Amino acid sequence: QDAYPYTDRNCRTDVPYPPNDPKVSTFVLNLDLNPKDRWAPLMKNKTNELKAMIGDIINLVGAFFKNKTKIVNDLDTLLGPLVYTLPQPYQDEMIGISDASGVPLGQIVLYNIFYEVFTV
Amino acid sequence: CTSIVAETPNGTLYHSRNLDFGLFLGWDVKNKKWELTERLRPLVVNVDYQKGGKTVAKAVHFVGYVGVLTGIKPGVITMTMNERYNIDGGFVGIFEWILGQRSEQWMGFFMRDTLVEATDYASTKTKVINAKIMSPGYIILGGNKSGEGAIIVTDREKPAYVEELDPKKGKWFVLQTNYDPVDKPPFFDDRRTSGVRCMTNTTQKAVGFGPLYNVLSTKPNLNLLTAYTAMMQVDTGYLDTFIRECPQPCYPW
Repeated sequence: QDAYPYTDRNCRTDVPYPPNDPKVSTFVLNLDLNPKDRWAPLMKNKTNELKAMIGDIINLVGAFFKNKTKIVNDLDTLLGPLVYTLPQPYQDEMIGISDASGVPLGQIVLYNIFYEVFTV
Repeated sequence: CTSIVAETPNGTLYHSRNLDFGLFLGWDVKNKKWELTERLRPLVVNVDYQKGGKTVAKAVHFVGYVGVLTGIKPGVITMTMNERYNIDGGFVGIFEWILGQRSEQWMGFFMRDTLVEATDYASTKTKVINAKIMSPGYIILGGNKSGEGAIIVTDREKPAYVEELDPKKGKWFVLQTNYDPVDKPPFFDDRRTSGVRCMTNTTQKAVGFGPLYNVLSTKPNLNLLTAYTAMMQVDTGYLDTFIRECPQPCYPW
């Protein structure tokens, strides 16, 4: 970052607060609901964005292998059952997210353990 | 990522963070952007955890990801997690988990459990220090009293390293990027020097949301991996999140 012009020469002081950057919306997660149903209302509006993002991850993983379709199937086969070893309520929440979005369970699991995979 | 916990002269604590993610996960040559970061931005959502109609915690999520990376328990604590790269990372932990060794906790789930169950800063700090987490990480904690702020470096093998606020000795903020506080950051990714310089320029007297947002808007703390900036104040329970774009020319990380 020492190379011009990637680092601001002076610390910024001109950004107003609240800023003009897009503000994020809020979703109420009702913990009194069954974990499988908690995220369903949010998934209704965001399924396309979620599918696009997971599609990117699959493409990236697939790029390392000849047969992408096989890798996708293998991921679902390997990671899908892993959900049943995960602690509650996360296990049921992931199953609910998969049901509500139509994204295969193995792919939802991959997304949720991505930090553990990525730190290496 | 860049996480900051800062304290005003009257003891008000602010906790802010830039979340950077998507390094080497697809480069959009045409638009000079990270593909995964672009995909993540529309998925950012603030989540208000409610029990019996009352807020018990708030967190910033990526839709579909049930763990927590940024959160606040109003009046009690604030928490963020920054990624810590390590060859003995979570990958090893995943294999152990698959093989049936399940004594360690998943980072995102641990963060959420800790946030929702927190009763005070001291016990939360102890819990984090003693936790057996599957992957290494930097957990940044803020409390609700003067001096309650810490960077906790967690490791799969070694004991946690802790660096804390000490306002009486002039240490009125802690700032954490993605490198161990005791080591010098690499020359090709030194967001610490920039962040510390801008916080020092800000001065303790002036600390607040505006100045903190400006620090996190200064390149390279703002970079092409930055998906969002979250701003928290524990005593009021305030959490706001803003989607970030780094205008070109901008460093890739």
